[in-house]
Amino acid sequence: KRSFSNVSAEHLEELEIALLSADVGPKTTERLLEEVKTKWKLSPDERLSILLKNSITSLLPPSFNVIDRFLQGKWVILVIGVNGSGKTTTIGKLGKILRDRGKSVIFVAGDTFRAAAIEQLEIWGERVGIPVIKHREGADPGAVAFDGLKSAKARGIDIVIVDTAGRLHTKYNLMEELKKVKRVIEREREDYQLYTLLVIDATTGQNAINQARMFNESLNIDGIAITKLDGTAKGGVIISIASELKIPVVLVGVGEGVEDMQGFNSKEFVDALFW
Amino acid sequence: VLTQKIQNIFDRIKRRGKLSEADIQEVLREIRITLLEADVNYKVVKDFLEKVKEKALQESVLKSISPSEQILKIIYEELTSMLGGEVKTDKGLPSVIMLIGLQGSGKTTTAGKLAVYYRKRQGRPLLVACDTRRPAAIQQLEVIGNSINVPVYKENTDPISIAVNAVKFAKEKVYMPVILDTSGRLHIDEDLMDELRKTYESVKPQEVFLVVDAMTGQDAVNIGESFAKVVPLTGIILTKMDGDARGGSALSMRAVTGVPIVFIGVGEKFDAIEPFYPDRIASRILG
Ligand SMILES: Nc1nc2c(ncn2[C@@H]2O[C@H](COP(=O)(O)OP(=O)(O)OP(=O)(O)O)[C@@H](O)[C@H]2O)c(=O)[nH]1
Ligand SMILES: Nc1nc2c(ncn2[C@@H]2O[C@H](COP(=O)(O)OP(=O)(O)OP(=O)(O)O)[C@@H](O)[C@H]2O)c(=O)[nH]1
Ligand SMILES: [Mg+2]
Ligand SMILES: [Mg+2]
Repeated sequence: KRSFSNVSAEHLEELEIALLSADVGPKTTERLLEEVKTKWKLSPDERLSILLKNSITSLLPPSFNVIDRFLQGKWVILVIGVNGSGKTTTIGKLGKILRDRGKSVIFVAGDTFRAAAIEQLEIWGERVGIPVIKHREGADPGAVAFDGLKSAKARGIDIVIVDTAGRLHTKYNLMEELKKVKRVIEREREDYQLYTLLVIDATTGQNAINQARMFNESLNIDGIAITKLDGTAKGGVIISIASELKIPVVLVGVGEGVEDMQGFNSKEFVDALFW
Repeated sequence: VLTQKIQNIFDRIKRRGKLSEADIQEVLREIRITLLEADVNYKVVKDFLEKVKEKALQESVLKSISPSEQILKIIYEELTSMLGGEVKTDKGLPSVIMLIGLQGSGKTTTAGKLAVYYRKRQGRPLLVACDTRRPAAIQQLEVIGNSINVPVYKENTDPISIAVNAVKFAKEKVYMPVILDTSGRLHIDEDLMDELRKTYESVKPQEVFLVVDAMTGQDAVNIGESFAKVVPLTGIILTKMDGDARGGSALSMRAVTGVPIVFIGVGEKFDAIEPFYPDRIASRILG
C-alpha cells in the first residue's frame, strides 16, 4: 500500500525548493504543501505537482483581460510603485497597446522629482506617438495631474496614464503626496474611471508583500503589473499578495522593449514556477 | 521577532528540564523561517543552519544555564561573520570604478553618490555615461552631475569605446576616480554580459561594484554568481536600505560570491550612502 512518506517525501522536498526559490515565502509554501498532503490522502493517484498547481491557482483571483476593460469607456490609470520597479517603461508599453487598439491616449509626467524622469517619459511618448503633459522638474505632481485631466477632458482623450515618482512605501511624506495626487484625480475625473496600478519588480522578495499592503492601505490598488519576468526570478510573492489582499496581477513585463508586455496568464505563471 | 520566539521555546524547555537535540531542531526551524522571510536564499539558509547546529550541540550550550542566550549569540555571531566580519577600512582613491547590475537597482544614482563620497576624500571624480540604451539615461547622469557639480563624460559611440575614451581623457585631465555608469542588464543576457566582460578587459577598472537592490529575493544567488563569472567583482553595494527590506540578499550574495559589501544606499539624495556594518545588517536580517 502506498504511504505518503515513502512515495513523496523526496518529491515534496523538490516542490518545496521550487516554491521557496520562486519567492513564494516560507509560510505560504508550508500552507500550500500541507494542503497538498491533505488532498493527496483523498486522491492518492493524483500527481503531487498537479495538486500543488491547483492549490496555487485557487489562491489567485480569476483571470480577466484588463486591456479589454480599458477599451470600454474612459480611464485614468495611476501608476505607482517603489523606485526602479519599471513604472515609466510599463506606461510606454501600455500606452502603445491601447493606442494600437484604437484609443486616444495621453501620458502625464507626474514624476517631477527624479533626474530626467520627464525626459524619459517624453522619449517613450515619441516612440509610441502619445503626447505627454508635463510641467517643469520640481513642480507639484498634483498640479500636473490636474492639468493632465483638464487637457484630456478638453480633447476628449480616452485614456490618461499618470506616471509618478518611485517611492518607498515606508516614507510617510511621499505616501501622503501620492494620496494627494489620487485625491486630485478623483476630484477632477468626471466620467473617467480610475484604475490604480501597482508596479512590482519580479526580483523582489518578501518585501513585495509589505509594498502591496502599504500602497493598498493608502491608495486602494486595483491591479498589479509585475515587471522583469524575463529574468530568472519567478515573482512568487504575488501568490501571498493575492491570498492576503485579493489584488489581481493584470500585466506582465518581459523586457525593455515597447512590445515586451503581456496580459497575466495564471496557468502560464503557475507552470513557470516549476521549470 | 526571533529573539522572542527562541525565548519562548526555551521557557517551555526549562519547564521540562534538560535541553535535547530535538529542542535544538525546533529552534533551528524558527531561525529557518526567519531567514527565509528575510529573503536569505534557501541554500544559504541550509548551510547557515548546519553551522549553527554544530555550535549549538556543543556541551557548553546544552549544559548552560541560559541556553537561549547562548544560541542567540551563536546565531548573531555566525551571521555577522558570514556578512564580512569587521568593517573594511578605507582603501584610498580608486582610479576607475565600474558600476554594474540589474535594471533599476540604483546604479546611476549610486554613481552620483560615489562621486560626492570620493570628492570629500580629496578626489576629482569624473562621471561617465556608458548607458547608451535606456531612454534619457545620459541626461539623467548629466542632471545628476550638474546638481553635484561633477563633470560628466559622454560620447556618441558604443559603451566600450565610451569607457576607453573616458579613461584616456581622465588620465590627461587628471580625474580620479572615473566612475563608469553602465546599462542595467539581465545576468542571462549573453550579449550584454559579453559587452560587460569586454568593457572590463578594455579598461581594467580597479573596482567593480555590483549594485543590488536590498529588496532582492531568492534570485540574489543567481545574480551574484552570474555577474561574478563574467567580471571579477570587488564589492557589492546594497541600495534602498532606507526601506524596510530585511536585506537577506546581502547574506546570499556574500555567501555565494565571497565579495564584501562595501556600501549601502540609504536614500535618493547624493549624500545618502554609508559604509556597510555587518552587525547592523545581521540584526536587521534577524528582525
Ligand atoms: N528586463 C526588463 N527590464 C525592465 C522591464 N521593465 C522595466 N525595465 C527596466 O528597468 C529599469 C527601470 O525602469 P523604469 O521604467 O525607469 O522604472 P521606474 O519605476 O519608472 O523607476 P523610477 O521612476 O526611478 O522609480 C529600466 O532600465 C527599464 O528598461 C522588464 O519587464 N524587463
Ligand atoms: N529610496 C532610495 N531610492 C534609491 C536608492 N538608490 C537609488 N534609488 C532610486 O531608485 C530608482 C532607480 O535608480 P537608478 O539610479 O535610475 O537605477 P539604475 O540601476 O541606474 O537603473 P537602470 O539604469 O535602468 O538599470 C530611482 O528612483 C532612484 O532615485 C536608495 O538608496 N534609496
Ligand atoms: Mg519612472
Ligand atoms: Mg541607470
